[in-house]
Amino acid sequence: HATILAVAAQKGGVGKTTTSVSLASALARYHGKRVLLVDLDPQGHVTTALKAHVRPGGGLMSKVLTDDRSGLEVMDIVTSTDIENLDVTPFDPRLAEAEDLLSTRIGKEFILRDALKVTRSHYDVIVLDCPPNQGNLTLNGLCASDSVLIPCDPSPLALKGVEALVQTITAVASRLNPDIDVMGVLLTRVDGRNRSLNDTIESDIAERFGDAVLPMRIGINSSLAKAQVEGRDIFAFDESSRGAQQYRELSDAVAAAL
Amino acid sequence: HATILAVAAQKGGVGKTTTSVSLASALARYHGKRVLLVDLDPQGHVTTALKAHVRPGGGLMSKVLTDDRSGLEVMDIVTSTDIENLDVTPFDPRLAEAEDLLSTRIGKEFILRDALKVTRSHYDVIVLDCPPNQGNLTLNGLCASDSVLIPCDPSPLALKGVEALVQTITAVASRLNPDIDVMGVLLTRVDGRNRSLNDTIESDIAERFGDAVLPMRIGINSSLAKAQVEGRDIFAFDESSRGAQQYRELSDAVAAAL
Ligand SMILES: Nc1ncnc2c1ncn2[C@@H]1O[C@H](COP(=O)(O)OP(=O)(O)OP(=O)(O)O)[C@@H](O)[C@H]1O
Ligand SMILES: Nc1ncnc2c1ncn2[C@@H]1O[C@H](COP(=O)(O)OP(=O)(O)OP(=O)(O)O)[C@@H](O)[C@H]1O
Ligand SMILES: [Mg+2]
Ligand SMILES: [Mg+2]
Repeated sequence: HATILAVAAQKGGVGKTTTSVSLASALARYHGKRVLLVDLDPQGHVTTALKAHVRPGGGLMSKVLTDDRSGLEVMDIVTSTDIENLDVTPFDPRLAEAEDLLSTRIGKEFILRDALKVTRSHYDVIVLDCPPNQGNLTLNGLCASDSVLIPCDPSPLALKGVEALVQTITAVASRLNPDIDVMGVLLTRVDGRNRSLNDTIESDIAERFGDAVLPMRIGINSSLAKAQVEGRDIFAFDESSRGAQQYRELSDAVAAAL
Repeated sequence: HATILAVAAQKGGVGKTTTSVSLASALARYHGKRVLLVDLDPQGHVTTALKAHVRPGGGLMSKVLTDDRSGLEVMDIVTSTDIENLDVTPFDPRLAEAEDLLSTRIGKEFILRDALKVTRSHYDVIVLDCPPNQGNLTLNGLCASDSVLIPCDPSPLALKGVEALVQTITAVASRLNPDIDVMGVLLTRVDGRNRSLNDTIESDIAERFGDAVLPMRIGINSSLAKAQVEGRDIFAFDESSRGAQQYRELSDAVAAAL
């Protein structure tokens, strides 16, 4: 029975996809977990970031979410990768329409949860890459999840987004998904050269979120961006890079908490 | 009769807000233009980024967009700043709901355009900061605009987003707003240290978008991020910084094209 982890942040560009892909891959590669990486973002960047690994095939996530009669589970539309133990949901150009179509459906928040009922027994971990907003796709992600990882880069704009998301998670917990918890806030894209900026933001974040801030940090590391140009995960691109080491460290902490 | 410029990109974190705020402020400060900066992003980061300048007051953008009987124009809900010639629309916590509410309205794409009919005569330029998606708020922005500026950071994920947006603009031009054009793609957050990454992406972008790529670039500059911690625009924070100079250069080009 898989643990479901949403990687979510309202703020754009804080490293949700980079974190989802790197974490999912590290759990599969280094912890022998059977992992499913679900792309809930209409941008479809899971497929872009892993294009050298993702095998053709699979179906449409939008059909699972909006076609009641389809009876499809998420596992019916996944495709495999050449990374052992890692499956993904492929890019779906119609996923943006699902955002709109969901808003008038009865029980709209539970559609993804219900489409993972059987799928959960086929994996150890399911990671959900969420889009940069708090719309219906992210809401479905939160209602299907056991835990939420919130990437945040050292900026006042990203920090504001964390507060908004934590409020949403509290509302989700009280009305829709009592089991959900916040795994933590992960500081990403930390630029070692900007000491004064980092210190300002880090003390702000510590003040507001205290222990919820994870001890490991992901520094700015051009290998992470270069790996994406090639469509390879960071471990295939350069296993000795700082980005690979830091995301592997994150996977150690997550695997221990499963 | 104001020129309306949408600053849009589906990809998150590429510098839409930083560009909107810096450009709007530079046009007001250095070109004597009467400027209105409209925040179409439910995150409300225009107000966060300018919190030291924005005066209290103003109304709710969500009311303008979703309350037919209100008869409100955008100018009825703006507030001023202490930057001469610059007004903004204040943060509206209910703007996220407007995204959903708009999807079932007749003529949903033209609601903002119509709410700017009289407002346009009170300003020289109206800049629209769009959210990181192609939903109903961004669609309203595109349908109300004369021109679109597309920020793009040097990454394969951002590049993919530019293609998706250009396709949407083409569809908007053929069916909803024949006057719209692409002002250009603005390369942002360019890190001088990553020569090989930049060269790969820049040649990719030039190949696909040719002359649409603007000649000026915005380099990574910590002053831009530090200014946001203080809620000041880059010109009030450090007029001599590279970020200030590059955004001023952008404003020169935009003012010349008005
Ligand atoms: N630690 C890092 N070091 C260097 N570059 C990074 C790092 N993390 C992310 N990036 C780069 O920053 C950009 C934003 O990251 P990413 O796309 O993963 O964020 P996101 O939150 O998923 O964005 P969106 O909101 O658009 O979904 C990407 O170009 C990525 O390559
Ligand atoms: N040229 C730059 N140099 C350094 N930092 C920058 C630069 N441009 C933007 N930033 C920083 O990068 C982050 C993303 O920028 P910004 O929030 O303007 O992007 P956005 O596209 O509006 O994001 P969103 O998709 O969430 O609306 C911010 O923390 C901002 O301070
Ligand atoms: Mg992403
Ligand atoms: Mg923004």
